[in-house]
Amino acid sequence: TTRTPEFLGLEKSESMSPEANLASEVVIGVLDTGVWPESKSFDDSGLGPVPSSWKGACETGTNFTSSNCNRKLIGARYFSKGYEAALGPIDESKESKSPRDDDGHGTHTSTTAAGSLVGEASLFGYAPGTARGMATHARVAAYKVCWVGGCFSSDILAAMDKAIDDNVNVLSMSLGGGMPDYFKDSVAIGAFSAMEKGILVSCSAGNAGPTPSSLSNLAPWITTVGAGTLDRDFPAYVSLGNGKNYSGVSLYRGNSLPETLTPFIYAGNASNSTSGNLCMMGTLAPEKVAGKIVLCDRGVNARVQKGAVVKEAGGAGMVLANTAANGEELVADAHLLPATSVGERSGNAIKNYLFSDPKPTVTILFEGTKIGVQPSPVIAAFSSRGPNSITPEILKPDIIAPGVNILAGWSGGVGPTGLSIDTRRVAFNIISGTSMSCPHVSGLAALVKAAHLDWSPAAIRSALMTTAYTAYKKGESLLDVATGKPATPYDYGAGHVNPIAALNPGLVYDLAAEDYLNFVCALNYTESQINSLARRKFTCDTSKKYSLNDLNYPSFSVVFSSGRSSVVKHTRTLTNVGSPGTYKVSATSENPSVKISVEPDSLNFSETNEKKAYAVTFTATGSSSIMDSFGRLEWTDGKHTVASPIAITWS
Amino acid sequence: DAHQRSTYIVHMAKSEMPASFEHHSHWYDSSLKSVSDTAEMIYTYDNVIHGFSTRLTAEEALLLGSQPGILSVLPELTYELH
Repeated sequence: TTRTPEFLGLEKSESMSPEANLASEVVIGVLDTGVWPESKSFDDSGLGPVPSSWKGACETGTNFTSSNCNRKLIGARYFSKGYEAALGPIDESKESKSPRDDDGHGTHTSTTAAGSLVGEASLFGYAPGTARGMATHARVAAYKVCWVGGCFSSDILAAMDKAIDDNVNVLSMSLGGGMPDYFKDSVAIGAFSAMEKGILVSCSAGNAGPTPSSLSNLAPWITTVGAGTLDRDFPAYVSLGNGKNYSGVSLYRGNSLPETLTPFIYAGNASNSTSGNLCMMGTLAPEKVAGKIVLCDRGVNARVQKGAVVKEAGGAGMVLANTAANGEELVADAHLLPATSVGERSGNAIKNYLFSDPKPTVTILFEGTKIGVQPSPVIAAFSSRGPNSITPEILKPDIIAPGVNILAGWSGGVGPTGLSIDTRRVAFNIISGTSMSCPHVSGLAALVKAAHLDWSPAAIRSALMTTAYTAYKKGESLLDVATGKPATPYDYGAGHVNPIAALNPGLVYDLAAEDYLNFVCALNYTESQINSLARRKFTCDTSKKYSLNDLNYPSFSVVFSSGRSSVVKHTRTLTNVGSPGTYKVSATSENPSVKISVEPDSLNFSETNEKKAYAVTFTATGSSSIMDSFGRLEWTDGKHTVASPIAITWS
Repeated sequence: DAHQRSTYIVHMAKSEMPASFEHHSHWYDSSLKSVSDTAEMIYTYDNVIHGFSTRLTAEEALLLGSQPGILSVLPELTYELH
């Protein structure tokens, strides 16, 4: 990535980051579409021998041998038996039966997490700079589990099984599959074992936002990552024949449009199909679009494919307009023809012009890369949202990180659009998704791990969460691009990751496997379900009162039952990982009808690893007309602030 | 189609493995063979679960689920990149 290190404060605070030799002991396993080992981001210059604990391997297959690995890319395996059992033998003329990445996604995520420094990186000159992963000295192990036909759970489980054997320290998984209960979800099951072995599992939250309750990867032993923007944009203006201009974004590079205005047409008026406005394949009438710029509505098919459809029909360019589903979120694409994406409001204004002017004309002005865009970050519209549909008492997502227009390494086997007709080849590509935010957190978790080798996955996640920020520098709340309004913990969890602060959080909320077993007891899991999840017999103590509210999670999700008790109590335990000190608490509630009290309100830590418990009582006075409400709880010693988001709902 | 096979993840209760088996993989194999002569294991898992994946008909899956030592027989899920 060429911007996120600076955006996250990593470059200014190099001296505070863990020593390179410590970071190089950490291995990040990435379950994805494989790896393009020739990427300069896997240059191993300056790295010492692979960690002695490493047991992984580089597997041989189509166009891939063990010599493709080095001291940076220390492991590469592929898992296709489940895929082939379901869909038949892999067609090796179409995809590599090896760890080689034919797609680009896996190379992008792995280089985001731990790519080496590469100077003069860009995509067609866009987003220029020195590209690097978050943990530049960490090692990468690629586990290919996703194929043209999808990612199958039998393969995912096999890869996680092997990654645990191999001794990875962090697992990065930018994939998901609906919302199965934890004991049926292979990712959750595999992550439980990984967690027990001290491996932090970071997963993407999903791209089903802004719909509420749209999150994947909800198990509390997983770190669930949503997406926000950077302070970078790629403006490409729409200039209409009536003199009005509208902002858009694009990564197009190629032949320019003529300097004169070009005839402009709405795709819905250039098609006999009822969905012609979407520029689906084969729906545009060439005689109507030839030589014109076409306005297509976003949705259903891939954005870049719409451009390809316009190009194939003889169109000169494309304006891609968001609909209500995407609002004002602008995602830039490396289109095959001159094209730009505009928000819903601009799209509607442009359509008004198109429908009112008998001879509409337009041109697109490409402005390159702009940095310093404010406000940033804003929560991406596509980022999946809470509340947690499986366990409302656990707030998800946990955190957000950059996931919009991220530049990182790419496969040499496919063009930047991923379309088969795209014959361009690039070393770096710019793409968006919670797939992109997840490996940011994986890499940052590796940095925290390197600085604190003895910390558990829960302690590392706690450090990342309790130091995250939820407001801009001047104090205004982070915004949600889907609404233009302040975002909530259902959108950003604990907030936006702040890695330098996470290296020294002061206190952490720690958790061990036993705590999660108590949690599933509180969920009333059967012995058989617990055994499936935890691989051992664990009997919930019938004399013990288990509560979901007692899981030592770094955030609070309070569920009041309508018409029942209006008092909910949560307990937590803080572990001192800093110097001795006295922490005082403050708790705020947006909703005046919800009172929050903390007992005790002060915690004195006299030594490292000392643990102190506290209880929070949430009291709803009167019936709330609001269905969701939010708050914040902070412990501070004047040097550290250990913050937790609070989400309150009435069921 | 009753003969249509799908992939299942079979979770075994390792603590219930009969003493007659020297290795858990033999027990997995025996359990599978008790419901299907032709089904083969796709993977056996050691760390993430105690169990294996295989292709079964719906009837075989149901039958396997009722065998001793079987915790669950779960249909495979497909995941997608985000």
